[in-house]
Amino acid sequence: MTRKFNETFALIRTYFQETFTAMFGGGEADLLLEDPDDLLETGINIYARPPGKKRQSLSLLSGGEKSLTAIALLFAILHVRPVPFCVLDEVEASLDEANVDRFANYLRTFSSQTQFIVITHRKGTMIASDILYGVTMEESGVSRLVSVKLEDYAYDEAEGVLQTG
Amino acid sequence: MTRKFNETFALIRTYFQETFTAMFGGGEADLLLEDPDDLLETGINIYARPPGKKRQSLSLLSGGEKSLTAIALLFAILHVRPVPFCVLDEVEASLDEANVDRFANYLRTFSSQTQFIVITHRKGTMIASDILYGVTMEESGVSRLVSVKLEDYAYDEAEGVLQTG
Amino acid sequence: MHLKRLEVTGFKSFAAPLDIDFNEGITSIVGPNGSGKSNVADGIRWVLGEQSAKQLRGAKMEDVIFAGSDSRKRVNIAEVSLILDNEDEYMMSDFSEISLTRRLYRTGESEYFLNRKPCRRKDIVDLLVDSGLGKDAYSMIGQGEVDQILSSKPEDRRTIFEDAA
Amino acid sequence: MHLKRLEVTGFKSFAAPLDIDFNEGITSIVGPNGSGKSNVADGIRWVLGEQSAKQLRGAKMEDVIFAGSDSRKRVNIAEVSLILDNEDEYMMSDFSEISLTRRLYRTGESEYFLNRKPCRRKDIVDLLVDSGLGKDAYSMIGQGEVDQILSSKPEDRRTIFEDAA
Ligand SMILES: Nc1ncnc2c1ncn2[C@@H]1O[C@H](COP(=O)(O)OP(=O)(O)OP(=O)(O)O)[C@@H](O)[C@H]1O
Ligand SMILES: Nc1ncnc2c1ncn2[C@@H]1O[C@H](COP(=O)(O)OP(=O)(O)OP(=O)(O)O)[C@@H](O)[C@H]1O
Ligand SMILES: [Mg+2]
Ligand SMILES: [Mg+2]
Repeated sequence: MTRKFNETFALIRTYFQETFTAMFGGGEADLLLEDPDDLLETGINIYARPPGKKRQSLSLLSGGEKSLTAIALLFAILHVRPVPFCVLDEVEASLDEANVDRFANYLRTFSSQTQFIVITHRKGTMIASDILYGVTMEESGVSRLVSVKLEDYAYDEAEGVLQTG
Repeated sequence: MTRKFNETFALIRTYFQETFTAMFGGGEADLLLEDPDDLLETGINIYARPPGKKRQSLSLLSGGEKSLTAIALLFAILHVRPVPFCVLDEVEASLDEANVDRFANYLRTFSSQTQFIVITHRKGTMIASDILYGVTMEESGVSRLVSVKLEDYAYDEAEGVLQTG
Repeated sequence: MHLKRLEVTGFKSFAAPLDIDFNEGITSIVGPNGSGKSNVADGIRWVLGEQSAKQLRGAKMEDVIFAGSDSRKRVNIAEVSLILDNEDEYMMSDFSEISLTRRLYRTGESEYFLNRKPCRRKDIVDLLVDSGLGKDAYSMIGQGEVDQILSSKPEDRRTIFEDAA
Repeated sequence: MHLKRLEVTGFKSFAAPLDIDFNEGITSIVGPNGSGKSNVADGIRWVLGEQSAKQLRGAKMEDVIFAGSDSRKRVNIAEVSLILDNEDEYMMSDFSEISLTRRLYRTGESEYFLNRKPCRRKDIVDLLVDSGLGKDAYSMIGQGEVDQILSSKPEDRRTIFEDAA
């Protein structure tokens, strides 16, 4: 149990350092055991340092920086313990455009090993997708599916409703 | 105490019905006392019915519908207990474009009685503002202020960084 | 293994039958607030054996059955099928395509089907757990839940590593 | 009464002095993730007497003093001033313009100023409470906090109405 825990921890830690710099375009991150002598009970501390900033406690990160750090940790876990499919519901909602693009690029490369089903409002994520479906309620209260091509998708600019082809 | 509570409750309830239909462009909402005979202890139930849907419990609402209901309740409270200024930090983050526009319109009319300081990523809110400031970290780790004109603000479309005039 | 198709009828806002063919790479689902996007994720979670109504945002499991709308009466059966591609024999089964089906009647009765033949819930859950798709896999991140991956206390974080070990 | 201006220096990411002139209507603050937008809201909250470091996302109050960056050393004093327009005599004071200032030294010493004259924290808080701007007023909604207005349990909701009564 503890040997396995230690191995898994070490692997996730290595990948986390990699996924963090990929998500933030720099900076550094780390995972440290609070009490390495007690592998059965020890807690885990997360350190995250966005590029150009001093290392500070996780709580001082901004809303977007926190979500991006969480996404980086998720990808690190998926590297170590792959699953065949993954459903993400608006995980990138608090990211700015530059961070959405980095997230979408990473999703693209990751999708060769894991299938992703992504619920999103963000253009950067839509552009990275292989297929796009729209869910609407033309008849109020009843959901229907429409197939959408990105160029038809004038959702966020125009009247704010799904424009389908 | 209980008389005052009852009066305030009745006022907020009336305004909530009004702000909800303004935010959702229809539907209905209500506030009911769990136990009207015990004004000192009673809990309060919130009912929200988006347009075209059946009345259901609050937990079945979508992420965006929940935030919009919360915003409607906030505006109702501000009607009954006005404050001179109000700071809102990305309260409309989970709304789609149509709902952001309704929120921004309401903010516009409300701003004649209350001053708003709004932190946002959404275009609809920026368009409704009287003045726009950008906060950037051109020197990493150090925040600076830049004044921004909306037409210069290519933030979400282009490179994803604040384009200043 | 990957998800091929989801067939939903009578589940939450899907009064009319809805089928989604997933791409092996990235499938994006978009649409206005309250249109039914997260309900699609709930459908996947439910057919994979989710027992907690709260995790599906309801008070009781009956809340997943279409409750009616302005234009339609409520229905009495919710049914979701998930078709999996098992060409790579990832799942412990000889079938190259596996279909999982879950049905709930308003009477409270549940039915489960594995490749269209009646089975117990345990049969589906065992099949998933044997294939590494148990409840603790990081395969579904719900709306607003991404920051929970960082969880606030160091001692809570260790479950991530235990699950993955 | 409305907010005229915020002057920040040495507080959180504001190593260089930053002044914001607010509009009487709607002032929007925009910018990339981690650039310092929510830190502006924290600055307002802090100068109004906030005593909880946790509410300012820090572990201890010293966390609000600029901790350094790649290019700058840390500083030892955080200072925020808020200039209020009191032409309408909303605040119980004869001054038509009121300035509130709070300073914190790395030694742990705090200083407060009312119209540039030293005062106690209690003087500022009393002035605010007498004017209806106490902690329980709905004048600040932090990032990610909007849904909390609906709070999950009926008995928790009554505090909204008690505060507003
Ligand atoms: N049993 C049910 N019968 C009918 N409608 C239901 C049922 N359960 C949930 N709904 C409806 O589904 C809607 C929520 O859908 P969902 O959460 O999928 O929206 P969404 O597309 O994810 O929106 P958002 O972008 O705001 O997150 C609610 O309006 C709710 O009334
Ligand atoms: N005492 C301090 N010294 C230096 N930097 C600090 C200090 N406290 C916080 N910060 C920095 O401020 C940044 C967070 O800023 P803030 O939360 O205002 O971002 P934001 O603009 O609101 O971003 P988002 O759009 O993601 O919410 C963090 O990167 C953090 O490192
Ligand atoms: Mg949703
Ligand atoms: Mg912020």
